Amino acid sequence: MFEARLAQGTLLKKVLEAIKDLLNEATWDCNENGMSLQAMDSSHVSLVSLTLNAEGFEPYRCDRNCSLGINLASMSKIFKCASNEDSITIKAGDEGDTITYVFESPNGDKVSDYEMKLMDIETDHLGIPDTTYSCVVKLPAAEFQRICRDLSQIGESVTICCTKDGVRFSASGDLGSGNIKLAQNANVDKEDEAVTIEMQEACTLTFALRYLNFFCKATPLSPQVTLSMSNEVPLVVEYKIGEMGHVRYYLAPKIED
Amino acid sequence: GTKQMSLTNFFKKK
Repeated sequence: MFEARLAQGTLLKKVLEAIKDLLNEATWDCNENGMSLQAMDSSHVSLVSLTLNAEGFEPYRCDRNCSLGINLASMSKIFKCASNEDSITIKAGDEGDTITYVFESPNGDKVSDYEMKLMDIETDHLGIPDTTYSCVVKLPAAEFQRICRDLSQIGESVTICCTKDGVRFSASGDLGSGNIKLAQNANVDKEDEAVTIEMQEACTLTFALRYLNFFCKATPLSPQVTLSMSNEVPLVVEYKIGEMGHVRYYLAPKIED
Repeated sequence: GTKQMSLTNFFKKK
């Protein structure tokens, strides 16, 4: 028996919005520690790794480890039926081939339940090595979203160049080119508005904006986003999910032919 | 030009 209730159901709604355009389907792995998901997009260029810790749910019950194969577009459709104020409970029986979602209004006057079929999904889990990255940039998530959106007007790729002075995002295409430079500003009054750079070694990497724009669907989850980079390895884009977990996106770089 | 790498070039299947 698996049962997990999140009082702040809107977080789960946002999590679904953050992954459903990148992944058609995915397996949620549930154990006593919480729920997690790892899946690559169909072209194997990017990967989503999502963790929701058991402590974030009340109650959380997982009698035995289970893998729930879920069509994420269907799950997202059903979650749109929950109000932002509702709690969301996810339930799955031990041998069932369905999952049930229960949405409850804050005063308990309205309770909705939706049942959905589970899927058999063949998944390849990738081993992600522990890496110390040359550059770790933290910036406001809305700012990163804006940069990706703006540079998509100019070209298909963005080159991110990180030095101790700041980080520069550049794109070029048929109409010309554009550069956006952000300086480090850890001293702003509001922590959420800070741009901070931890750098061991400068790095320059090029990525497809199409995928970064998919990642930016996670912007409503967190005021800040963390970009971790080293030359010639995949980029990590991380958003915290409140106090209960994170969604990490990995993106393979584009390399000069 | 640039070539899009695959993630499987970097991460091995478990």
